[in-house]
Amino acid sequence: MDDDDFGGFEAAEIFDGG
Amino acid sequence: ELSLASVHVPLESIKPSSALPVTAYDKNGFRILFHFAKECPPGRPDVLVVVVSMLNTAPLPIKSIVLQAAVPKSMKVKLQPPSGTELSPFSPIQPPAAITQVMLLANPLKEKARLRYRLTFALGEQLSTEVGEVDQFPPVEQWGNL
Repeated sequence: MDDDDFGGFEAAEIFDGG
Repeated sequence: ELSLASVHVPLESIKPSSALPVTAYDKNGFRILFHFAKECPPGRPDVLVVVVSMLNTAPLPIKSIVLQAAVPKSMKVKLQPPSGTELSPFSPIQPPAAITQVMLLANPLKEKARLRYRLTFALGEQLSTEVGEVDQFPPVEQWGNL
């Protein structure tokens, strides 16, 4: 798995600003 | 404008497409499917709307479910809050418990979409972290009319 062209892991914001 | 910070797609506004869902994870009765929406968010023809559904067909509850996603730097991904973080054990006399989570994928350069996920959860007392990659997304030219 080439790591260079992937960005960081994103997760859902627990409190969605909405 | 690549950022997805200001984009929010309510689940009820999503029209499912005719494209087949992709199985992102399927182990020990815990299955995660990516369903693709018919249309892009208003004003964002570069964004694919994905409805992630998580199903439990195991006899044990699955708790503390957290999905994380990463995409190539030329793209952006945003996960909206999931409908829940726990799945009750499967009972053959009831519909399986499911969690839904909307995920947005921005791909302005129209490259081949690839996504890497990291899934953490507790099955019974067993804490698990699973990683995987998904690349069977609909062709980028069809995004918006799936």
